Formats: sequence, structure tokens, C-alpha cells
Amino acid sequence: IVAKTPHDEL
Amino acid sequence: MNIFRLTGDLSHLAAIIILLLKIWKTRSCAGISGKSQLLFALVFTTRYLDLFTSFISLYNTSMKLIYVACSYATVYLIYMKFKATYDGNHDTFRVEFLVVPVGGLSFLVNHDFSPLEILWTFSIYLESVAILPQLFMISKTGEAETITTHYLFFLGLYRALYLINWIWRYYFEGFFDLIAVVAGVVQTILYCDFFYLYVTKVLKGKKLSLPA
Repeated sequence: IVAKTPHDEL
Repeated sequence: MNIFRLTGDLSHLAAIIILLLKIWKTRSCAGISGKSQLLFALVFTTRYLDLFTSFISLYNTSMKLIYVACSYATVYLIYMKFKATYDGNHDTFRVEFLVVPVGGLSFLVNHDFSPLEILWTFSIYLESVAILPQLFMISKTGEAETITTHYLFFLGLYRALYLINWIWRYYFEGFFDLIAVVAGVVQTILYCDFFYLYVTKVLKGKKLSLPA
């Protein structure tokens, strides 16, 4: 899984 | 959510609150780089625009709101309420040397060429170097108040814990975000020299002062 919007981290 | 991510967030929160309380209790922002704080306010503003577009959790939303509110409060205290105590003569880092290249890079290297994603990328890159004006100020004056070093310690610890969080997420969730990881590594490396001084001096009860 590559991160993209929406990002779940702060 | 794993323990490293949670303690990372709490460490970040601790840093922000320590700084706010230090300024509020001493009625002074001496030794604090207003430029770094302006950059952090810009970091939070550009990263958390997704507050308007997506909901992740109550925890996520409330932490974002707290970070944004605290960073604006800090900037207000430095540039308005306690402006007279702001040491602008020593806060001379040229922030355009950070903002311009970081802005260019976020257009070139991002996950998706959309406005929100580019702003998120910009905030990630900018956060990794936003502490430089503060570190520059300390290297210029050659010293830092102990409370300021606690602030910097928790701020650095936050990103270091996030690195462990990313290793954890990679193994257990298959999650991997190259942009965040590279920026996070850069950000953590910038604190290494400071961590060394913090452990060898501040934790032994000495003031953080650099050799002339």
C-alpha cells in the first residue's frame, strides 16, 4: 500500500 | 495505530505545550526562533487542509486542530503579545532558502499532482527543515535555556518515534510512504547533534552552551 490522500498520520 | 505512532504524537504535543508554557510563564520568547515557529504554523496549515475534505477519526481531527491552534498561539505570542522580548537580531536565518526549494521540490516529487497532495508534500518537506532557524539561532548565540532544550528534545523524539512507527507499519500493514520516510529521516538526522548535547550536558544538569 502506498500512502496518498487522505493521509492518516499527523 | 501502534504505540510508536501514539507516543510520537504525544511527544510532538508535549513539545508544543512546553514551548507555549515556557513563553507564557516567563512572559518572554527570548531564545526562541520566531521564524521556525512561523514555518511550523505554515507546515500545519498546508498539511491539515484535509480537515475540510476527509474525516479519519475523532483522534485525528482533534489532534490536528490542537496542533494548528497551538502553533498559531505560539506565533501570536512571539510576534504580537511578547514582541518586545523577541530576539530578532539573532533570528537571521533566511527562510526563503528553505521555502523556495521545498516548494519547487513538492511540485516535482509527489504522490499525486493535485493541489491538496502537493500542499501535503510541501508540508512534509518543509517540516523536515523548519527547525533550522532555531538551531541556527542557538549556534549563533552559543547557548539555549534548559526549557528550550526540552522542547527541542521532544520535537526530535517525535520524528524518531515516527521512524519506528513506519518500520512497524511496513512489516505489519505493508504501508510505505517514501516521501514521509525520506523527509522523516532527514528531519531526525538534523536533531542528532542536538540529541548528543542534550544527553551529555542537559541531562547531567548543565546548561546547553556551545564552545566559542
